[in-house]
Amino acid sequence: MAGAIASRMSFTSLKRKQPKTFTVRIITMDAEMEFNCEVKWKGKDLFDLVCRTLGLRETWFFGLQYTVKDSVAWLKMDKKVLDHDVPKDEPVTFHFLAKFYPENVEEELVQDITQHLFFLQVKKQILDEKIYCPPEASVLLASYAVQAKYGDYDPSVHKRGFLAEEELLPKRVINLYQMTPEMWEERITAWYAEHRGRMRDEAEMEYLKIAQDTEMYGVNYFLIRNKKGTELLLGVDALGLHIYDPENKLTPKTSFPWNEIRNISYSDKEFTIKPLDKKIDVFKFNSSKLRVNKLILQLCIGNHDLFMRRRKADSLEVQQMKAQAREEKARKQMERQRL
Amino acid sequence: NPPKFLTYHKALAEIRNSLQPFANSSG
Repeated sequence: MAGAIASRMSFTSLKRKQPKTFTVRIITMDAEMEFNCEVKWKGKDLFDLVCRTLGLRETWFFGLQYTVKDSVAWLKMDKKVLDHDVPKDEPVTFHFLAKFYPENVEEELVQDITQHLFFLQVKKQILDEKIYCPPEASVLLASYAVQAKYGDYDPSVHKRGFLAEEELLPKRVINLYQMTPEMWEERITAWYAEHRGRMRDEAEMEYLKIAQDTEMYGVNYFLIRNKKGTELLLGVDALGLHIYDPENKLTPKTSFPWNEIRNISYSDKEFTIKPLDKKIDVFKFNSSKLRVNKLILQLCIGNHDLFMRRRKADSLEVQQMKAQAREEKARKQMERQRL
Repeated sequence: NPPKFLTYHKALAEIRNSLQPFANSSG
């Protein structure tokens, strides 16, 4: 009897100690995973858990994205996960995505996992036509994507039709030419054969080096109105803020590099960009919603921080990571030579 | 065999030329 009471007591105290949890689904560019998240967890707790699970150390480029009322939002690190305006039906779903882009992929992306996630995200943006890519660059990119996936070209393995099921080119590009799928495959394969000897990480890096030269790469666009009520697009990227004609997302009418901006602020729906040079006019605009203003400001702060950080010496952590990556690369090369 | 050296712009020009004969008149 006493034993039964004791065991019941310990069971209830154990039960009381267990924290309340909820299920979270995280969707990355190539995987889905579920976690039990404590109700009290902040954004950072969940974000760190995801990064640890992925083995990702270059965390500063990434965020957990969700959609609220048709607009994109990112989980705040210092706010409780459940205090965000996320649909509370379980599993609560977030997309683990790159939020900020490097200025130079080759210099800044160190770990293979970071490069791979960027490669997958940028490839999707190009195929979904979120990033404009000219036809010739699309074919070259496709050939690197094939090298990354299939390894070296081997005509005895990669026979006619081997790319038939692959999505390799934006539809817009395909529609510009009177070419059959076989003709596209032939052209892509001819370039794929040129990449012989490139490992997956190298092919993905070549892909990113080409993609980063396209005008829309890494730009977040927002519809705004200037003080006269004219519709414009605001672009936020690694280099600064850009103002576009809504008909032309490729070439900005004006740009404000981060090092030439004194201050960015908003009150209610009005945004103000104050340039450092007092001779240049202050630029004021309105966005559609307060929520969008918050996102614009978040992206400005994050991109500005990274812009400043790039212009200082690497932190110890990054130095160490780069040294490790160099060692790893040398080791892989030795291995390949040996084989 | 060492990988054949490719210059990016030369590659793009070559691809552009190979696609051009098949361009839609509207394109």
